[in-house]
This record gives sequence, C-alpha cells and structure tokens, in this order.
Amino acid sequence: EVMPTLDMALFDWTDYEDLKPEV
Amino acid sequence: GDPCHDEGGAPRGCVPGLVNAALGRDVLASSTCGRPATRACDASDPRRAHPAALLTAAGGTAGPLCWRSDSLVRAPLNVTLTVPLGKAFELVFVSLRFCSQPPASVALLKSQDHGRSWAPLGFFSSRCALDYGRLPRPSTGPAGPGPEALCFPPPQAQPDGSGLLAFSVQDGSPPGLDLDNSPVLQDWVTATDIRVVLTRPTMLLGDARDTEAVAPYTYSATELQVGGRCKCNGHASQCLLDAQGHLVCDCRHGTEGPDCSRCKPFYCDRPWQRATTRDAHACLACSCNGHARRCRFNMELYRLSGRRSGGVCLNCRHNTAGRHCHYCREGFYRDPGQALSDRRACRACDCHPVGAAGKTCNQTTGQCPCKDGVTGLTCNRCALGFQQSRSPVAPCVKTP
Repeated sequence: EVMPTLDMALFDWTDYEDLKPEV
Repeated sequence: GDPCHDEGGAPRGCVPGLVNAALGRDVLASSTCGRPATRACDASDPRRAHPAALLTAAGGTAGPLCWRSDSLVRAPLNVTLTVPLGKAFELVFVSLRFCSQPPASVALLKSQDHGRSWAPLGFFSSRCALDYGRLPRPSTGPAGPGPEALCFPPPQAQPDGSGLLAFSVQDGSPPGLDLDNSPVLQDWVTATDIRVVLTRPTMLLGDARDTEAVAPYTYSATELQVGGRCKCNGHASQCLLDAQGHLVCDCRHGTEGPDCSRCKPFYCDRPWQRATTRDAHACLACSCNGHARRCRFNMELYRLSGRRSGGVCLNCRHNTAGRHCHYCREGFYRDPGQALSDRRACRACDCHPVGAAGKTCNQTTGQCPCKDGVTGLTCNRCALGFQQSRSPVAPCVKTP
C-alpha cells in the first residue's frame, strides 16, 4: 500500500511559525 | 613516430637532436677590427669587414670568412667572445677554428643564468699556473669525484698557420658518470651562454715583457661551434620558437616551461622528475573524474600512497567533493544511473521540509533522515500504521 504524500495544507503552523518552510 | 611515446602510446624519455647551438646566434666580441677603418679591415665595407657574426654564420657569404680583433699592442691582450645560446643546452663539445696563429692561452667559460654569472669549463695553455693558477691536466683526469675545469695544452698551430680549439665536455668529467643518473654531470654540461677568452697571443710565449707594449697582434677566428642538445630534461624531442621568438622545448609528458622543468598545472599527481632512458617519469594528471580543472600536490598523501598519487583536486564542481571529486557534497547523493564522471552524477537530496529531520541525505543511497512514522526516500509519506497529523513537529501519528 502506497501512502499519500504529506499534504502541506493540513499542517497547523500556529505554534511553529519559525519552522514554516518557504514554499 | 613520436620519439616521446612508444607504439602503445606510453611515455618514454626523449631528447632533441645534437645541433650547433651557436649557429646563427649573435656573438659579442670585446674587440673587432674596422673602426676606424684600416687598409686590411673596414667595418663599413662588407667586402673588407670581419665582424663577429662570421664566427657563427651559416656560411655562403661572398666576403671574408673570419672575424678579426683590433690590433692589440699593449696589455690587456685578452679578447672575449660571448655567445648567448638563447636557452639552456646540454653541451657535448665546443670548437673554434683560428684563421691565423692560434692563441697561446684560452679560457672557456659557461653561464647557466643567461650571463649573470660565469664558471670555467676548461683552460688551454702551456703555462697553466702562470696564466690561470692551475696545474696542467693530470693524466688520470679530474682528481675529485665530479667534473672540474682542467687545464689542457693550447691549440696547436697547423702547417698552414691556422689552428683548432676543440673541447669535449667529457674531458673535464671523470669516467663512469652518466647523464641519466648524475645530477653533477647534468649541471656540468648545462649552459645558456658560452664565453671564449683569448688570453694571450702565441707570439708572446716566453716573452718576459708580455704585459708591456709589443708588436701588434690580431686574433682571427671562424666557425665557433657549440655542439649540444636543447635541454628539455628528457621530456621533448625538439625545441621551437615561441610567439615571442624565444627558443623553448616542445614539452610532452605533462610538463611545461622553457626546459620542461615543471609539471603543467593539472599534472601534479606526483612530483616532477627528469626522464631517463628507463623511465619517462611523466607528470600525471590528477584524477578528478572530470569535475575539477585545478589540483595541488600533497607530499604527505603521496608518501602515504606508497609514492603513487599525491594530487588533491581543487574546487570540485557539479556538487561533487573529495580528493578526487569522487563523492557527492553534503545535501546531494550519488545517482546510480549516471556515471561518476557525468555532470549529473550527484542529485540534490530534496528532503521533505516537514517529514525529514534534516536536509542532508545519505550520500550513497539518497535516503533522508525521517521523523518518527515518516517514510520514503525524501520522507514525504506516513509509514504504514501512521496517518498525517496537523503538527509539523510530528507530522505522522499512529493510526488509532
């Protein structure tokens, strides 16, 4: 079974703004 | 064929042919007749001029054949002939033909630095001690282990009144030395310039007044020959004129310089060496897999390798790294589908910004370091039994 790739839109960056990658 | 490579293309020691290195070269004479003109010599009249150029001319001139000094009537009676050879040569012999009674004393000198300093090659006199402070040549040759300037008998007058000075550079060298294996002999035969000092005319031999005014005397000579090979240290079979008109070796074996005396910039995998008849000692190109244009030599690495390889590639390109640009730099991994020499041999890791724990992948496999529960070469998927969360710190959590 091949899992779907991580969906960046699902992540909540509220507490991790400094870790948020530039897209 | 190529004298510097065998039939299989392997390098082999090669040397330029034996030539008269003085032929066509300018000669500087400290004294030449004809200024002011006399009945016998007029520098402004080609039919009656006796310039020093006649000493090294190729021949075929319609005018006189011999150079002549001015009339010498008082000390100093020595006249100097200097021939710059243009570059270093390895001498075999030097000869000078006299057109009149040969001098009683002659000194032969060489320079290895284009005339800045001079060293004797030999002396020719029946009064070695008086003229040069030397003992006559011992019958056994040089007393020491190396070559030295000895004092030989003066050039003998021929029945026609002329004479010949002939010097073989081996005359000053002990037997048994060979050029391949003897640095002192290599140094002995090397010259960039030759100087002949005509010290004393024959007619003054035994004359106690030889430093006083005496009957006029004129030195006269032709055919100054300097037999030798263009010095290329075994790495060229010929010398050519470069764009500036300088004589230079046509260097092979990864060498360069007027005498092929250094390795070319990229050919520094081992130290430069003179070629011998048994081993070409070619300079080897650094092994950089096509990813670098420059390298440097490291003696410690060379010793550690058993004197096989000491080159270190500089500025590896195409995201490669290492002494030979043989692996991928941080953040890139080796693509097994490409040859190591291919510019696409190293691919970017492309680790997932959330799923991976870092940006650096395994340089061989390309595997990025994944966070718990994350899988895939770039860590871009949740592993079986995990599902994506909303937390970028723990992007995959166990499925309830």
